[in-house]
Amino acid sequence: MSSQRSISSFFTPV
Amino acid sequence: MLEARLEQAQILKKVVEAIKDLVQDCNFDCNDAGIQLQAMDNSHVALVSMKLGSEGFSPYRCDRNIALGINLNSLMKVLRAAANEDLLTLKAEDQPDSLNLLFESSSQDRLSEYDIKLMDIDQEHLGIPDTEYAATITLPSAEFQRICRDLSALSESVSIEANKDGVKFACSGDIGNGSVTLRPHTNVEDEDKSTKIELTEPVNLTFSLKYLVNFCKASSLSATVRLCLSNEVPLLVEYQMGAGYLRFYLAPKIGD
Repeated sequence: MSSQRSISSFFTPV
Repeated sequence: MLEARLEQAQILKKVVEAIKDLVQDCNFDCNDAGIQLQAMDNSHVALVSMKLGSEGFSPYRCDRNIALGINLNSLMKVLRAAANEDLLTLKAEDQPDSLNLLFESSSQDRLSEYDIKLMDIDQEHLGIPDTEYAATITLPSAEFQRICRDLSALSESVSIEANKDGVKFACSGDIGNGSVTLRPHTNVEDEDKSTKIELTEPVNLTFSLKYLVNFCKASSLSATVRLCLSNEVPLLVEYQMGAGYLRFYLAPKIGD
């Protein structure tokens, strides 16, 4: 099974 | 204070209709450049980013930065009362408790006025880096919607593979598998029906179809959609509007 990445692991809070 | 008039209420109606199933509450950030919105879905898989530039409004006035915290379902209830062709004016004070919406029929014989209550939303703002994507695909938005809908009947996930020959959307599920391959072509009579593929290196990524089907609710905003991909980064799905854009970012799936 493939696992879903989280968007916040790519874009960081500003 | 904010005062912003849109020539056609349908622009905001379509934006809210397109995102309200992904995002429940969000801030509409207003400043002199226009109105912007950024929000993640509840499961933090997708990010919505919207901009309606001040040039898309006439008149547009916003003296200082105002965050309008809005429940999108409430906003949609009010926007349904506007006809697509109505003029829509948004008004708010500098520290507003409510947003005022005025709908004027194009024949000017009916004025409707609504106020919706605002909420304080503590929202994390994410920085989106400028990215040189390895593959940029421009295709008719209805075509993309159809591909996502058809493949979602078979599977939860789709792989998008772009190389010099074209772009292949493929999926496999319990009942079997399927794929759609698009090759670049130019429609000389209608540019919007063309498929363009700009590629610097081949890409192959897997995404959840549930989210892509959701993004396609924005199809009525634009005849074309732009898909931007690079390996190992979120997919960008972009619908251009007259004076702005509606963008969706979707984190990839990994492993098998």
